[in-house]
Amino acid sequence: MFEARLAQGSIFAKVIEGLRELVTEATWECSGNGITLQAMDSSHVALVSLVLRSDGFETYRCDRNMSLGISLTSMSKVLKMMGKDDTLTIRVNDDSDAIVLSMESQNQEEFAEYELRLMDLDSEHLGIPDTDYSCVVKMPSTKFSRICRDMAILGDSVTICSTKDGVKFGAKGDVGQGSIRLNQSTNVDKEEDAVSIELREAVALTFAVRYLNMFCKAAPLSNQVNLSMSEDTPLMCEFKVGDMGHIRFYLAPKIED
Amino acid sequence: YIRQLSMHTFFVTL
Repeated sequence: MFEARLAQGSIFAKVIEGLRELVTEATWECSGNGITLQAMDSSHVALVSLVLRSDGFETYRCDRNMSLGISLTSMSKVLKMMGKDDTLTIRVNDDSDAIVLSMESQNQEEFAEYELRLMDLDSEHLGIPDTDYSCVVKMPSTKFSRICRDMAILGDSVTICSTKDGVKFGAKGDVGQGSIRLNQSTNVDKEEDAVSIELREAVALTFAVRYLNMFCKAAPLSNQVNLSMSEDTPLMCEFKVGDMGHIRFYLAPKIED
Repeated sequence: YIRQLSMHTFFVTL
């Protein structure tokens, strides 16, 4: 049997909202350590890796390792029925072909239970190498979302150039061109508002902005986003999921031929 | 011309 209970069910709903535009179905790997998921978009340009550690749940029980094929589209629809302060329990009974989502209101006066059929998915698992990135930019996730949205107006690709002083996002297309430059914050009251750059080497990489905008669907999970970059390496765009884990999106760069 | 690379260029299937 697998059972995991989350007092703030809304966190799980935000995780699903963060994933479901990039991948519509995925295999969840459940073990004693927690839940992990790795999936690529249909064109194999981007990859998402999710980790939710067991100690982040109020209660967590996983008697044996399980691979659960789940439609994220359906799960998202079910989770929309959850109240914003509801407690969420995810359960898979032994020998069952369904996942049960139970939602309980804070005053314990309402209790809802939904079942979703599990799917047999062919999933390909990739080995993600440990990388010492040349540059890690940390910035408010709302700012990153706004920049990606704005860049998409100008063109299909965004070039991210990072130096020790700042990071520049630029795009050009048929309508024109533009760029936004952020300097490293020198003095901020709140850490979550800061832009910080750890840099070993300057980088300039070009990415499809459409994918960056999909990654930004996970921005409500975290005040800050980390962008890790090296030349000729996929971007890693990370949002923390509270102190229980993370969503890491990887995006293959575009190159000039 | 800008070419989009694939995840498979960088990460191998396990």
